Amino acid sequence: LEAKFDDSTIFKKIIDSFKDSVTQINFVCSESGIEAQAIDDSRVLLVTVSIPPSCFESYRCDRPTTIGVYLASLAKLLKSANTNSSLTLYVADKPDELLLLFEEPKNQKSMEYKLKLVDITADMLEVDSDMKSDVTVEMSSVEFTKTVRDLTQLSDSFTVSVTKDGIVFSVQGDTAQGKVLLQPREDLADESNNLSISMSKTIDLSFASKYLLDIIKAASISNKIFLKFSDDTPALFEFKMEKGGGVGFYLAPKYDD
Amino acid sequence: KSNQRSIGDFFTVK
Repeated sequence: LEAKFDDSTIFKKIIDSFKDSVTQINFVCSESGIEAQAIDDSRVLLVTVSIPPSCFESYRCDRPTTIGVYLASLAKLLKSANTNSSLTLYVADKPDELLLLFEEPKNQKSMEYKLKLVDITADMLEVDSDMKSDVTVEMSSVEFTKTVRDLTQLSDSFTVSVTKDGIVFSVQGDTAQGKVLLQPREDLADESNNLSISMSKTIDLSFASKYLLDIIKAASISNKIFLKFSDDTPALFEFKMEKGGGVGFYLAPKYDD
Repeated sequence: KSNQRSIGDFFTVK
């Protein structure tokens, strides 16, 4: 594998977006790019990552390779990333380490790190990324982040309901309750403020607040978030990158007894 | 009282 990002912060943002959710991950590299999935220790949150060749300045993968890494270690190396530097990932045919080369031609500087790869036994799950959903919402990731931060302070359970009137996020704590209603809008001046809802039926689902606080860490990937909900299935929270691919979080719901 | 579902309840291993 030889894969070069023209801006090293792209890879840093991707890794930082889920490094607190899961401890380790297998990156599966092939001609069609880098794909990964990992489940958190409590098996409630599934992270999926897709980095297609279009995200790279140059991308070459001669034979399919799996790269297992501890995310805490990789995140440490990526602290060196900045918008002036490119980052090339190299893995040899017999992979036992990942080489990261940061280059800042303007500053006549380069940095080289090596990361030991780890053997991770993890099942790949059959996830249909085009899964049909009852409700799809596209909204500002900034707005979503703020709503999650504000409401999750009040309760460890977070409810999402969508009707024709809009999307309602609500919490019911022991001492306080809160509700945020967002209605579809079109901001011609700033398209990232738009909120659109497409739905075939209403939904009303509850999730554990702590996972939503993990998910919003990915908001730096995109100023938009796509939400997909269906009755009694995991919700999908997806951040798509400008050049294709992105990071998705499948969150299993809570159910009422 | 709410109960937490697991990802494994919904997705099968490839």
